[in-house]
Amino acid sequence: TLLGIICTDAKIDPRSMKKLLDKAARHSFNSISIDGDTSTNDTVAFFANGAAAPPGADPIALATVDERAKVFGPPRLNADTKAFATELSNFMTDLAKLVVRDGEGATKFVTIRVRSDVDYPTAKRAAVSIARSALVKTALYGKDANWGRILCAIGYAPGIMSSPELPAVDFPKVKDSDSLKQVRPDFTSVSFIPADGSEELKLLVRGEPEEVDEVRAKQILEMEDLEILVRLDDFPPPRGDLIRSHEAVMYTCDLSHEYVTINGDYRT
Amino acid sequence: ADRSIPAAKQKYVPSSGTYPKGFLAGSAFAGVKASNTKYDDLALVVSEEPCPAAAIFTKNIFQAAPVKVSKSWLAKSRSEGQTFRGVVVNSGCANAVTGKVGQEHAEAMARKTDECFSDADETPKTLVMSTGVIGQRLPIDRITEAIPHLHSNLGSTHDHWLDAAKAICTTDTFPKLLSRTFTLPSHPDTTYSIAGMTKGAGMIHPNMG
Repeated sequence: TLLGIICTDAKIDPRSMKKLLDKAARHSFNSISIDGDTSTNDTVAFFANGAAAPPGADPIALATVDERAKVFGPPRLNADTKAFATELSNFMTDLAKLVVRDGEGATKFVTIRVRSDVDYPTAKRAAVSIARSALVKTALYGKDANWGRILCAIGYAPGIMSSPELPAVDFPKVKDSDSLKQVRPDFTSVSFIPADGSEELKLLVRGEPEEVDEVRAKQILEMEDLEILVRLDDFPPPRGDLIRSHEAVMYTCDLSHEYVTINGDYRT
Repeated sequence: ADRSIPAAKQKYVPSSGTYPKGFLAGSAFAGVKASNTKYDDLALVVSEEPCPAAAIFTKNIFQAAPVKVSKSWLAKSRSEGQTFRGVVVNSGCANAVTGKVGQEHAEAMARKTDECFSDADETPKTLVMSTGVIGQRLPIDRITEAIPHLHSNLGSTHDHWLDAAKAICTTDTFPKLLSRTFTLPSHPDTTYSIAGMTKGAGMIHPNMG
């Protein structure tokens, strides 16, 4: 179960609190997976008492109108609301990452970043499927650069379909709901991004396996932190430059013997 | 179980913090889980003054009693402009799949906490959370007996917050507590704080809304 309690002494419009929390959860607590099981009790509560706000200060509110916007354009978030929304989102992301670092028996913190030219849901579905794959996670525990399992997990992700009949030059900017689900195996690339800032290790480029330096792969996989970058939009340039990329990020961990030990012993 | 923090995880546990004004945190021992005889398993985080609250909850169809109870109170608060004081949490038992009795237990836990506040009236002031094994009933008497002691343990120091973060842990290997300060563009001289604690190690794939 995931529980969270967040308190701030900023002053927030009560009607805006739920929306701010929902928005921040999207890329934080709702973007982590340890074992793929959604609990019966997950709850995050958020309190704002305004104790630090100067007298007469306006509350942070999603519906407020920037004064400049009255002159220059349609209503938009004011600067305080924007700043607080960013603060809350970053804060909740850091809290959520701590949960992943404590995954039962986890030895690795893994960021899965998926870029799609189609839309965010396509990227998110692929990222979630990778994060839930027991075989991807055991490979990470075993320090195995197993891009095959990563591709496999993308391939069966709910809502994702292949579209091999489409010629490369006309790969669509999507118009209808069917095409929202398209992934082309031959435009798919997978890399490991080392946590030490060194050069990415390309495992698969546009559907073709790379000659992987196993020694380098092992070095990267021995680090506690790892990023897996999946490009579902890997067009050959210059075509690729014209396509907007939608990015989804999931945070997960490896799956170890210890997970089974803990949960074999934790009973109802 | 031994709750000593593994060496590799100690770097994630803060030794100090900057906590929001007007909030108090604390913990107490109730013995929710029979095998736990020494670690605090109740936590309370409250605002000294009533304040607005919001929450997101699991979308699992089998929502635990504390989820249903807190959710209904928050829904009511939105229509009636109600404020809250804080949240009481127990670890060791999830109070999930426990039927009507479970719901009564969740309400009793919150009501007992409400009685500790001087501004207690009929409207709920405390949200409630539980975590631990599913399918067991809460030892509600032990919990309600411990709540006045829990309330007397409240404070605003780093140790109070850390103790509360520890008390909500189950199989977690380390308490998860963060705090930081920030400013807003409209009042750059005013420093605000945000603090939060979380728990979780297994059964983690949240889908909350």
